[in-house]
Amino acid sequence: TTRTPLFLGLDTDPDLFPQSDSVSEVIIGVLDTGVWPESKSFDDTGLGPVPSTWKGMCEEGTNFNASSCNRKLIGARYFAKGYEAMLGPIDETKESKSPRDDDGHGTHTSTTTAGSPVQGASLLGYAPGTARGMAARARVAAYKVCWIGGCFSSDILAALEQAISDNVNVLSMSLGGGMADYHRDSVSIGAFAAMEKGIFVSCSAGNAGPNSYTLSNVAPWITTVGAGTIDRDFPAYVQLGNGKNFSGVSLFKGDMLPEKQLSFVYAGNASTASNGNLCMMDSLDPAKVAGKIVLCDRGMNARVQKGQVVKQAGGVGMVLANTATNGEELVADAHLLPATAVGEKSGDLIKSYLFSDPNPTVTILFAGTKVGIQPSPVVAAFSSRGPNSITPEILKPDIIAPGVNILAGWTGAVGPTGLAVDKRHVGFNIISGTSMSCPHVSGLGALVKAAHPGWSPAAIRSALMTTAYTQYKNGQKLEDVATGKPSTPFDHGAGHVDPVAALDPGLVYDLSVEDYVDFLCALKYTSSQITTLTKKNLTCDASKTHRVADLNYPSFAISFETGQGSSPGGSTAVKYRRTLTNVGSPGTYKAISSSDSDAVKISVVPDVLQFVEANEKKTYTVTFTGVSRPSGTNSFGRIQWSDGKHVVGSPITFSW
Amino acid sequence: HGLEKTTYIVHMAKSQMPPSFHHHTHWYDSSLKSVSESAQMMYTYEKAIHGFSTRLTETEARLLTARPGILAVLPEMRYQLH
Repeated sequence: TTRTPLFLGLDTDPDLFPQSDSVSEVIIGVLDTGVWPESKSFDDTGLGPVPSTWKGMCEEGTNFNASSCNRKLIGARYFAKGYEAMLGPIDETKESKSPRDDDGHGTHTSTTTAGSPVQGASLLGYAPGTARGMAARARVAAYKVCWIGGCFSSDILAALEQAISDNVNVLSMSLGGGMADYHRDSVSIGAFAAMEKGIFVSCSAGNAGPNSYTLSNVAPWITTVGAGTIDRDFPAYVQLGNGKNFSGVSLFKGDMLPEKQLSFVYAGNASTASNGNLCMMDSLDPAKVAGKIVLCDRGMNARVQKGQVVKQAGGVGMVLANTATNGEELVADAHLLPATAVGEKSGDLIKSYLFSDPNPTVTILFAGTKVGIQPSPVVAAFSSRGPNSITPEILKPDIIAPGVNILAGWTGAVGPTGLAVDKRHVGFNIISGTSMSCPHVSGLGALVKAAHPGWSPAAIRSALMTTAYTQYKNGQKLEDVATGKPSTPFDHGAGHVDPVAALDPGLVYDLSVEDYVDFLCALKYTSSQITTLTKKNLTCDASKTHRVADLNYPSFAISFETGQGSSPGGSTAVKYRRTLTNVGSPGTYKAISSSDSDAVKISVVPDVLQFVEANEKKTYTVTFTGVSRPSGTNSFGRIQWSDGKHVVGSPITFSW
Repeated sequence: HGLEKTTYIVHMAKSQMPPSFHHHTHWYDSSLKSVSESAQMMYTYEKAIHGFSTRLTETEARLLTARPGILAVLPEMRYQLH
């Protein structure tokens, strides 16, 4: 990627980061649409021999042979038995029965996590710079599990099986599928097995935001990643005939519009279809749009397809207006004709001009790439949000990372829009989603793993979470683009990842396999369900009290049952236990807690912890006392341990 | 009418494998054949789960669920890219 290494501080001081030799020992497995091995991001120049731990292979198939792999892309396999069983034999005229990526998504995610540096990268001149993965010297193993018709659980499990056997160290999965219980969800089950082997598993949180309860991949042994913006934008301005200007975004490159105002028409008034405003295929009347710029509303079909529809009908440009579903979130696209996307507010104002002026006119001005955009990051509207619908007591997402307008490697099989008519070939593409934020965190997890090879997956996640930031440098809270207001831990989890701080977190909240089993016992899982997840014949110790609240997680999600357990004064107290492990130098840490609401009091005991040696563990209890509030009320808080040098922060959510 | 086959992931309690079987895949296959002569194992799993995936009718899946050593018979799920 370009820009995100700088945005994350990876380019600041190379001495802060692990030595390249240790990073090159880390293998990141990516389950996705496969890989385009010819991408310059898989150049292996300067990399030493493949790690001796590696047991994988480069599987041959359509347009893919063993020589497609090298010392960067060390493995590539494909899994299609489940797909073919459900949907019939793969049509090899449409997709390669091999690890080759005909879609682009898998090449984008794998190069984001560990691509080699490529100078002079850009998409049609946009987002120029040196593109590199987060762990630029780590090795990549691609496991193709997603096909044109989707990704099937039997194939995903087979890929996870293989990745574990191959000895990957990190797994990156930018996919999800609904909200099944942990023992019924193959990603959750496979991730448990990976975690048992010490593999750090990072998954995307989903793109179903900004609605609540929309998260995927919420198992506590998975690191769940939401998406935020970076400080880069691609402005393209709408200039109306009445002199008013509106800001939009675009990645259009091609013949520009003439330098004059052009006739402007609303798609809904240029179609006989009931949903003509959406610019669906063949919905526009060429007689009404030829030579004009067309305003289309967002929704239903792909954004880039709307541009194609306008172009096919003879339109010369498009303004794409968000509706309430997307609000002010702007996603830039490499449209096939001059086009820009505007937010709902701008769209409404542009439409009122269109409807009130008898001869409306417009032009679009493209301003290229702008950096230094503030505030950034802001939580992307599409990023899925908590609370966690499977286990509300575990706060998810865990963290956010860059996921909007990310430039990374692309397939040579399709153009940047993915449309069949798009015959452009690009080495890099700019796309958005939690699919893009997940591999950022996978790569950063690989860096932490390289710096601390003995750390467990939970310790790596803890380091990433407790050092994440929730405020801008000016002290203001991170914003949510969906509301324009401060985001909450239900939106950003522990905050935005800060890899420089994560390398030296001071303390971590560690978790073992046994801790997760206790968690399953606390959820009252049956022995069959526990065996399904753990593969072991385990029973819960009836003499032991199992509490979800005691899972040593780096965040807190408190549910106050309205009217239950309340004292006569109307307050409820809930007690949580946590254990901190010293992974830094000896130090004395003091606790500071804060709550946004005076309805909750937080008491940490003890509030001072002294660590005198490495790996020393200290336990504390925290009591949250809340007064009654109407059901559905949420408020937020934070507990922070600090020795003056390190800050070990945990977000808290309170729900009634 | 329950005759159409679909994919299932079968989770096995490996610790319950009868001693008469020398290898767990033989036990898996035997369990599968007890409900469907024609069904084949698509994948066998050892590291991610203990079990296999196969194509079964709804009735066969129900019968398999009741067999000894079967933890769960879960229908195939479709995931999507994010």
